[in-house]
Amino acid sequence: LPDLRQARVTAAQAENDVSLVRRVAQGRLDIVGHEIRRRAGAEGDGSDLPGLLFSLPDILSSQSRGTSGRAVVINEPGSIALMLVEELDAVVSPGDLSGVDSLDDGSLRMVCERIGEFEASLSSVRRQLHERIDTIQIEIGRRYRDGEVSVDTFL
Amino acid sequence: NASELDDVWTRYKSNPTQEDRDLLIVYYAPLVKYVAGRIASGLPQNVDQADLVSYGMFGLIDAITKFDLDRGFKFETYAISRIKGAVLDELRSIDWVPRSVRAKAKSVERAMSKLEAKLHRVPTDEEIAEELDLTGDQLNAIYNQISSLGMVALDEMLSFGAGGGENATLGDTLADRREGPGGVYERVEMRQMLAEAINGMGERAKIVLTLYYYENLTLAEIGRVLGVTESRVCQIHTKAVLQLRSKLTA
Ligand SMILES: Nc1nc2c(ncn2[C@@H]2O[C@@H]3COP(=O)(O)O[C@H]4[C@@H](O)[C@H](n5cnc6c(=O)[nH]c(N)nc65)O[C@@H]4COP(=O)(O)O[C@H]3[C@H]2O)c(=O)[nH]1
Ligand SMILES: Nc1nc2c(ncn2[C@@H]2O[C@@H]3COP(=O)(O)O[C@H]4[C@@H](O)[C@H](n5cnc6c(=O)[nH]c(N)nc65)O[C@@H]4COP(=O)(O)O[C@H]3[C@H]2O)c(=O)[nH]1
Repeated sequence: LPDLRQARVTAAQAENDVSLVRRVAQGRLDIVGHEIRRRAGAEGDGSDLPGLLFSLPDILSSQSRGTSGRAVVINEPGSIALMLVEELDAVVSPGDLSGVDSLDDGSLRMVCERIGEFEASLSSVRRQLHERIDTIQIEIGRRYRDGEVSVDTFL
Repeated sequence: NASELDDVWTRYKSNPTQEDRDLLIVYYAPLVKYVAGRIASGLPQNVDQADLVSYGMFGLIDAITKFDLDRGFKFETYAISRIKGAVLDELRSIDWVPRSVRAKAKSVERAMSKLEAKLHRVPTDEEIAEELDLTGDQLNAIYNQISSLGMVALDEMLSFGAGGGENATLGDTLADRREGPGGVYERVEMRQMLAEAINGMGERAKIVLTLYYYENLTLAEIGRVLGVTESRVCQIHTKAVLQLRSKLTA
């Protein structure tokens, strides 16, 4: 059981890091997506930076929300997160985002695609980590249920 | 691109302008999405996530103005803790947990402490209901009402704000977490106190707390271990947290 638990802890720390950078990538994708829609006439005219800042709470909140029923904590980013953040920073620069209204249509689409690909790869790694963690946890749960492990030994 | 980011930081720190500050805010704002998403997961569905993001933005702006380039921390690490603090502080200040629910939780805790002092063991639901002059169903309804507010409400009822700026919640203290530069000993001691308090509880409460916080199983997975419904796990969890609180504040 200690080995199982260690395997889960390692995978969970990686999952935590990947989830963090995934959310950051999604946020940047949503900011770029907002500009694309604005140019197509779909959003208000807040094309300058103050307008963008004002819209950030709407852009960055996801209305569709489920909960996974798991204890959720907010941890410090680990080394995997910091490494992935550097990769993401290489994909999109500060100027791309705050100056998003000054990019031409072609560059805007390019940035959108690049961040989208990065987000998709993170989501795919995250799904694999979920499968791994959930398999381990079903086994840990089974051992508790079948009495192979008791809470007292753990505590 | 990494050097463009470094340039903005260096430029901003040596000569803070609104323009550079806004640039940094937009660039790092998605960190607020991350924090708000996680906190939202522990709140009832009717809480507007956009509000959480606005609260978090204050924490981000604070982090940008206060960040010290030479201290050697990563900005993301520093910003995440400021953003989380800002969201939780604002939630507390708008007192989002309904007074009536808070009052009911307090009365259940008082009954628990009183009974535990008298019986020298953790009281059963029957005993607690009797003490409060309620039926078993009415007591369960109270547990359900508290659970429906989500995990942040329960965390709040057991938050260990002794550390100052970074308010540690029950989840933070119990769950696996990498220790940050500060507060390691405080959390280890807290974990110890909590482990001892959990050890003195009933079997099912112990299992739910251990599996939820230490083994990080979902409520549904815990239900399968205990052979009960997920909503029953929720009730046991709520009761266990109230019990923990009554023990630790006794
Ligand atoms: N409760 C819960 N459910 C989860 C979680 N992670 C994934 N899911 C579920 O699994 C589906 C697929 O997730 P994905 O492969 O990461 O694929 C996701 C992801 O790549 C992306 N995405 C998700 N949220 C955002 C966002 O806020 N912004 C952007 N730009 N993309 C997002 O869109 C895809 C579809 O998202 P959905 O329609 O929401 O569909 C999601 C959602 O129903 C989680 O942590 N909690
Ligand atoms: N082992 C395992 N872990 C899982 C699974 N699903 C999510 N997690 C982890 O649990 C955290 C909380 O998930 P949540 O309660 O659904 O809370 C989620 C959910 O409400 C929302 N969210 C994130 N991604 C999506 C998505 O693609 N679609 C939807 N609809 N919501 C999402 O944001 C919150 C925070 O997301 P994260 O920061 O990614 O943090 C997630 C992620 O690290 C899973 O199937 N197995």
